[in-house]
Amino acid sequence: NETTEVGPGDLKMFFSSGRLKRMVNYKTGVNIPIHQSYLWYASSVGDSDPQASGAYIFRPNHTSAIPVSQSAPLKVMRGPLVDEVHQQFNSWIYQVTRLYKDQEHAEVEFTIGPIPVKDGIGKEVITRMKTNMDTNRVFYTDSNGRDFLKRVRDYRSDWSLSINQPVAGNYYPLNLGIFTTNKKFEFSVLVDRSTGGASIKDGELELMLHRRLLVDDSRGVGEALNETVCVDHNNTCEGLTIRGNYYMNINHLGTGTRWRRKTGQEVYSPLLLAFTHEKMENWK
Amino acid sequence: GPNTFSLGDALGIVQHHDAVTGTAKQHTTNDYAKRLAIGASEAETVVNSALSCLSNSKSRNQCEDPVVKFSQCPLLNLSYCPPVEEGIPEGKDLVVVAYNPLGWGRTDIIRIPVNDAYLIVKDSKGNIIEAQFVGVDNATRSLRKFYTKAYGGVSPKRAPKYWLLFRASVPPLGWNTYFISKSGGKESIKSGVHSVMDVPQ
Repeated sequence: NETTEVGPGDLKMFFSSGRLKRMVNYKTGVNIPIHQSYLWYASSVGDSDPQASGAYIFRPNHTSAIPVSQSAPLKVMRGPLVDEVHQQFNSWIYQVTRLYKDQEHAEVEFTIGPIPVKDGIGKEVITRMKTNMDTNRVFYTDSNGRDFLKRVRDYRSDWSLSINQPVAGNYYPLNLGIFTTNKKFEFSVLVDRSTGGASIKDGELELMLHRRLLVDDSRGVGEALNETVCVDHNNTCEGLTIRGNYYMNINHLGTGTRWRRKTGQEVYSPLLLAFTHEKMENWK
Repeated sequence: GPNTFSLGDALGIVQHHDAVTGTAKQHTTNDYAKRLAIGASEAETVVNSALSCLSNSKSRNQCEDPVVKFSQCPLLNLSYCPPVEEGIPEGKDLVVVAYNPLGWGRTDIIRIPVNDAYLIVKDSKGNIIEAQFVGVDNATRSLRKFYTKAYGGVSPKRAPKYWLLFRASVPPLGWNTYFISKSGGKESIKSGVHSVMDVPQ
């Protein structure tokens, strides 16, 4: 029942029972309950409709995703520049949440894989962030890194949409990020790679971070999306492990735009580092 | 001399729709990755050589006669960075040059893997700046071990124990230099703080 406060600066995260519970920015006064977890969708191999989930097609078996774990024990590292929260969600998902002293966002580093498929089920792994915001089916995703466009769940402005795929039909491509709003606040997430994102229920955002599938979707690629990496010539191979970051920010309504633009540019244009050895006194 | 033509060619090729969307066959995807890696590696040589020209040693013109050779660490996220983790040669400092490709000044945290817990970080004026050490976690260690083995990387005998973090301020479209050196215990305690760990129940 212990609540752990993390963050050396104005931005704080509160964890309890092995889960993120709340994000607060004491400088701006924004305070939002947020739960974050990992889940996976079981990939369809086809049913009465033979379409399988594959490289081209995202088609989960069910409308609900399977949670990886309810909670993950915390290991917290504290210091003057950064506080880190390390969590092992299961044997193949590891996460580090970092809160830097002078930054207005939390950096989440995920390490996912190799996704196990010995049970014969392809898996499409997501992270889901749940808030209590009344978002009225509306969320926003970037348009190939440019303007954020308004998306409305189960709705298209230019044609009459019948929903056959309640999850996949609401996924949008992300290159920069996704955000949602209520009458007071904005909750934004930026990504460091192209991925898929959605808001399947009000107040929720989710990102698809990794996939490993066993069946081709018969759309042309002719192979299942099941990349492996081998360590020797004896066919000792594993599914890929991926490592990346996403960035979470809370803001007052209308004030998140500046953060999304500035941080988005910085994420995709990191500092270039070069190393050498020389005595400082000899350096010019 | 080194050039960026291979990177240009690779970037042209990976604009094929299958490369953009991830719908290529595996052997084609492997070829895309290989071409990008070759291009990035050659571009890295160009940047290293440009930095050698820009940063002169007091005793000689680095551009004509480079004695200071730069290297970069594309696998820093796996804590794989030989020039840093192999240690600092006696009588020298580790020089970190940070270039900011954006049109505005920024302050970012630099994170590099080190083996020594007694290090101090100085800015280009010689002032000691605040630093923090964080232990390298097991997930990073096993990822590093697996991928260096899979891709034939030559890993230093000892995997790094710590991440060294410090704050770098870099002007728009410009660079800044930081110096990392070994210290006596006292100086290090003043400058570098070891993270405190707690494991809540």
